[in-house]
Amino acid sequence: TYAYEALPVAEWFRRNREIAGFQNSARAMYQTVRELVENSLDATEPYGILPNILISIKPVDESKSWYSIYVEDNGIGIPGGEIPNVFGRVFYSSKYKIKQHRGVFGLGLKMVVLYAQSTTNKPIAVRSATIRSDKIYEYKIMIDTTKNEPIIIDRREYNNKYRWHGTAVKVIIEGNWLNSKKRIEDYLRRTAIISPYAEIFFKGPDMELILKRRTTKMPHPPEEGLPHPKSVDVDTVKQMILENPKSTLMEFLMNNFDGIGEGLAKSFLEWAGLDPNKVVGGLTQEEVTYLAEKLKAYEGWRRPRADWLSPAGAELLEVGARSILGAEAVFAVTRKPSSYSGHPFIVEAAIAWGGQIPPVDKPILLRYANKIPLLYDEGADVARKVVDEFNWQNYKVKLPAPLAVLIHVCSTKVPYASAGKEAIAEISEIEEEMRLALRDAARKLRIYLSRKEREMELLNK
Amino acid sequence: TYAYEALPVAEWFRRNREIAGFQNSARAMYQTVRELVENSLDATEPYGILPNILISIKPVDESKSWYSIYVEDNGIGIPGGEIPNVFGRVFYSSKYKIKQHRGVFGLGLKMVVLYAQSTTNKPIAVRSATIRSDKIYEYKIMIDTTKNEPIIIDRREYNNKYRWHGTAVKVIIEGNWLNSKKRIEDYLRRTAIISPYAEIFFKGPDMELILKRRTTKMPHPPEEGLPHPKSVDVDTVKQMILENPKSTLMEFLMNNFDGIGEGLAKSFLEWAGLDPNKVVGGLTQEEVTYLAEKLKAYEGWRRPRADWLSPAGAELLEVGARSILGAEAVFAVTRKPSSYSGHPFIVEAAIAWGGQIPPVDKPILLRYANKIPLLYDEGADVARKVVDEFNWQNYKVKLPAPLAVLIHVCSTKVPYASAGKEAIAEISEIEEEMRLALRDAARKLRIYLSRKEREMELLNK
Ligand SMILES: Nc1ncnc2c1ncn2[C@@H]1O[C@H](COP(=O)(O)OP(=O)(O)OP(=O)(O)O)[C@@H](O)[C@H]1O
Ligand SMILES: Nc1ncnc2c1ncn2[C@@H]1O[C@H](COP(=O)(O)OP(=O)(O)OP(=O)(O)O)[C@@H](O)[C@H]1O
Ligand SMILES: [Mg+2]
Ligand SMILES: [Mg+2]
Repeated sequence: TYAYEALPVAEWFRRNREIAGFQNSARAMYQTVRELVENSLDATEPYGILPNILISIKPVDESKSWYSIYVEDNGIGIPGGEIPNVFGRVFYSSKYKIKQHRGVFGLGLKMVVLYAQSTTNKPIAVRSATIRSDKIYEYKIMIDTTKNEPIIIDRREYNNKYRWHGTAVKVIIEGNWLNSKKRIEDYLRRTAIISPYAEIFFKGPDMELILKRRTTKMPHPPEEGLPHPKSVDVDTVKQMILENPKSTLMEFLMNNFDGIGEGLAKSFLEWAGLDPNKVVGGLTQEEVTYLAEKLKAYEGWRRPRADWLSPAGAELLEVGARSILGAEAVFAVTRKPSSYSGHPFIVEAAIAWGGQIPPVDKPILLRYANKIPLLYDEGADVARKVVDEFNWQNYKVKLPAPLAVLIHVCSTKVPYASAGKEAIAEISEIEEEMRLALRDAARKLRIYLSRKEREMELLNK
Repeated sequence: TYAYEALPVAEWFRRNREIAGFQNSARAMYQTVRELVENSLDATEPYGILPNILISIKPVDESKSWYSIYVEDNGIGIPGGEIPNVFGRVFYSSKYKIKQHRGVFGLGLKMVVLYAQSTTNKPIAVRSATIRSDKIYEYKIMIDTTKNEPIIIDRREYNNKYRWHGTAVKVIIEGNWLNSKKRIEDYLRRTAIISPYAEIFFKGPDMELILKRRTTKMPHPPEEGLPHPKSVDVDTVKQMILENPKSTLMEFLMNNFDGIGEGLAKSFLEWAGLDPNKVVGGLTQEEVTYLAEKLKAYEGWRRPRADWLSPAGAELLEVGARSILGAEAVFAVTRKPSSYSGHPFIVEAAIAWGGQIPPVDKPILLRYANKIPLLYDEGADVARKVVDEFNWQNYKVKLPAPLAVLIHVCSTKVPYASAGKEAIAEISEIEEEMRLALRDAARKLRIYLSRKEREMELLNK
């Protein structure tokens, strides 16, 4: 009755892998491809490297539905000493920063390894070289789930004669190609839409997909920021204090947060009734709670900056929506930066009309978050709710209509509803921005439809 | 660029609490109530104790939206030495067993503590006494997120003069009563529907809810089982081998799995071409992979047992659906036990018709898993898909119609789509059983509607 057990973190994720998108072999195959591709895009685009990504899926043992999945990129690579950690430790990442990346959790690779380990008992194989490195490292790795540590099955080093840089990953998993091929193709095509500077070559068991680079122009890479004072809670403030207990309140504000200069720090501390010279390590629990509360409440901060973000841009969305949907017309908008709880975000939307879009009762919805196409859990995504509640009649649209919507949210913190990164949780500021983006795009649609209406009337005279 | 960071597990969940249902203060208030209530029901019902649960929500500081949430039960309590672990260690639980419980992750209480700690900086207060204990223990606890350990702020012991047993928990959080009250009331009413033997008394800031016990008859409690051979993957087999490396294959099978007697073990090993006397610690990696594969593939196992489950029963669902929905008629079914990947499950469904149910285009859906009402993420739940795809016309139902559906899944492993336990992931066996349950109930509805139709015709003659 009173028998308690502590579960090690890696074992917990291994047993509960359905919450990270690995609930069946078809979905696991899809999730494996996307976790690897998203890592490859994160390792190229932000560093000014035009991404070249090669993906190859081959049956290994059809009787057991075993497939090998190979993904290679020309990115910045992983330092030899870090490869075991990056593949073998849950919650190990270079992306725990105030900056827009596709990756956020420090979990993706580890879930792939845990799934392979649980279905085929095969280690993950990695080859990687960092930029200008004279060595290429090759590892075979599994995860010791009791200790959350890598098990290095094999390790080799080669001379990097041709100065290659990048990462190649190969894993053998139990999959279901028939039930995942459509989604994998969909995902790759939709990735190419929003990242037209990427070249993706996919070779599957019975198909090939060549998504050529359509531009060499890359978006301005996001910078790394400090947190906004509105984004921290009292526990985070306590952690910041522990890191530098000897700083004064003045220094604490100016060193830990974005956009707090001396003047602004002074006016905040005056407004909050706090002494600028007080040493933060000496604050009581009540004072720390009070400080955290005031950081959130103060109305005088500069707004959270969008320098840490990298939106797609209205032009790219128009080109993309037109090509993927075969639309007659596309109207795209990029909203001004906004924020929720101190986290900056930008919503972009595109409405596609007519052409090859079939008349639908419910508008087709293409969702993106930080340039990742979201294909599952649409019903749990706030975007679906916004599109369904939208009053299309106000914009001369009578359903059913040949209508599709693309919504892209980029943020330093996308509020994903689950560890599988498939749906965005209901955050009121984001929901509101989605409505406004849809409204802005719909106004352009209305102008277009009114003009078409008048043209029809003239023709009919 | 190459700057990596390891995040401690408790800190990861604190920062990513939206994936556990704590994405905003209204939802966090709801999630806090349900995590505590579910723990109280788990601590009473399976032990033959008629649950008495008291819930009290009070504003503590309206300017900051701070509320205290107090939940008390008459359950089996928590041993004094275990209280800090149970509240202060992520992935610490008594429910990592082959048995139907509401709790599954070993995360609920810890998320509540982390949320309180992050918003109000207040420790959680606990009072508990186990059955027949001469002591009552009181603690104030926070979590050290760097070490995943409890911080004991205060600890007291009292003589348990009146032999009370149970647990009382009080937490102070930043909440949003206005935006969560409807959901909290809904949740408690729906809990009372499926657990009519529970008495729930709820006192909120501006309302009171008294849900009296409607029966003293409790469902047969589930037993604790061993895993079914089809439910283990190769990593789990390796862990079992490490626990008893000196066992023979024969002993390994008979001791680790449910329903494998000597005869069945012999026939399996013969079929698989394995030596019954082989010591498991001496198996090679290939042999272990082979063994795991054969355990899954063998068709001769007994089917997974439902002794570890505790369904509600058709009668209870009918009474419940009728009372909560004010329906004119209710048709309920409990399907025979089934299984997916070796995990036994039972689907129960009830279709409610007419009375106070308004005509709807999309049938109202009440979802339950292991007797927990699921209120959010309906769009991500396989049950919504099943209800929407159901061919109601075949059963004399023409939409819009006054129609509501209740679906309950109970299993030793409910495949939740996220750590917030709100939706069931798409598992084909479960989806199929839901369709069949709906069909069985709909057939009864059709008979009823045909009879009503004939009565109308007779009246109209
Ligand atoms: N192809 C790659 N090239 C370079 N670095 C990589 C590559 N793939 C992974 N990494 C590194 O390994 C780390 C761990 O990757 P992993 O996918 O597990 O987590 P993440 O991408 O940080 O977050 P998420 O769980 O959301 O994917 C990354 O943060 C990155 O630093
Ligand atoms: N009211 C209670 N009475 C007795 N024991 C309790 C009570 N609440 C919690 N516990 C014990 O504390 C453990 C941890 O609870 P917690 O809610 O964190 O996890 P869980 O219920 O096991 O799983 P889940 O995360 O799905 O809720 C439980 O497994 C149970 O043993
Ligand atoms: Mg990743
Ligand atoms: Mg619990």
